[in-house]
Amino acid sequence: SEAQYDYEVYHSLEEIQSWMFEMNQTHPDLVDMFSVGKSYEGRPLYVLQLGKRSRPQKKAVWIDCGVHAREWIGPAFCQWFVKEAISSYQYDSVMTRLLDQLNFYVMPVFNVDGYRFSWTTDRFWRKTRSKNHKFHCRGVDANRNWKVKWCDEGASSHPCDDTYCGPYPESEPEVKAVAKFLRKHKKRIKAYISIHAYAQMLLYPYSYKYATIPNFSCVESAAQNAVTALYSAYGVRYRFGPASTTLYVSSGSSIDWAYRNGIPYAFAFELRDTGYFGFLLPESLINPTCTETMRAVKAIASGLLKKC
Amino acid sequence: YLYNNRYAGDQVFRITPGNDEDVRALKKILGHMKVDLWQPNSASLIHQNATVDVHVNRNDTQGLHSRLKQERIDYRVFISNLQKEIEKQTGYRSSRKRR
Repeated sequence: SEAQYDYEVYHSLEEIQSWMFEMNQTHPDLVDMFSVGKSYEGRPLYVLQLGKRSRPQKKAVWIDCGVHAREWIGPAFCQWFVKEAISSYQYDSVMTRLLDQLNFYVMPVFNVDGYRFSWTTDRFWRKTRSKNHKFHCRGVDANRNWKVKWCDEGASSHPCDDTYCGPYPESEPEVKAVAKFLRKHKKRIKAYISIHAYAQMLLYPYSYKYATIPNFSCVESAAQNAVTALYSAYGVRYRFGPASTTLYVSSGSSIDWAYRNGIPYAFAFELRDTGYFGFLLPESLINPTCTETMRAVKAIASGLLKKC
Repeated sequence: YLYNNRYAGDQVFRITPGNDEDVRALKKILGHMKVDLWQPNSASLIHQNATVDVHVNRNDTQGLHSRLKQERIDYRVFISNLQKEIEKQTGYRSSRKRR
């Protein structure tokens, strides 16, 4: 049951999905669960909505994890976020205010097929598991498949490459389903957050070009506040800035698409570490990594309640 | 063993090309091997003074060691046996399950 669920180990897809049902059943006042669609292999794409039930037009924050299958710390953080939000509601004034005034849409595993494959077959699988009718290689990079400057610099048009952009934009059912949900709710969704690993960075648009976003000063100060809050936990430093200059240029990314579709604050976290363990971050580091990231996400969400 | 022990002996190299010539040589070396790039996500994104983390199959590790030495490209091995790290990451639970 929920009491025994261990948030300091990595969980398989099946364990995460049954945990979601459990959270939905045991916290009806704060949690709602729904599916935004089906994956390529037909698995449901579950999302948890967190927040006090009040007026229907509350502002909202979207958080997705597990876009790239091998980045296991992502789904671990999404579970951690839900646990912390629910357990600290009415005990922590910041979280109480956030859940009273905002809804959080949390998608613990975006790339369900790929994540399951990384547990059963190839630990370092990255992409989705869609089939290509011309090549034996499978999968599309779900962070190169969005309809924004699709398949341009920083993406590959070769199906066997890890950054393959897909046969066409939103070809992946997972991307199409989330894009449809975000489009439908874009008037209420004020922040889009996507959790990746590893590099210890907080990135914001643009990824596909070296240009400055119109609301740069607001986004930049939100990012500055977030990495400062993160640092306050254990002194871990995260770099922050536009993805194109801080990491590298890439096209078809979710943060560029979210931003271009009207979500004013779009961030991608690249969680620990910087390459000692890489994708094999030990379970002993789940707690500190999630604790510090929790502070950063709360800082971003709190910023939405103020005027910039 | 997890994953049928398929990663036994695989290694992860951390390579730092110091200049454009190193970048060209490294892309050429990696272009002739089947490697799993961890950082950056594709060879086209390799640039000077930015670290390259690459997972190399056990059969190719010796070849990569000698090619990098030959080209005098700065590198080190940051995971010397990938299977062991994988077992460490979640291994204790699966052994507990087996028990």
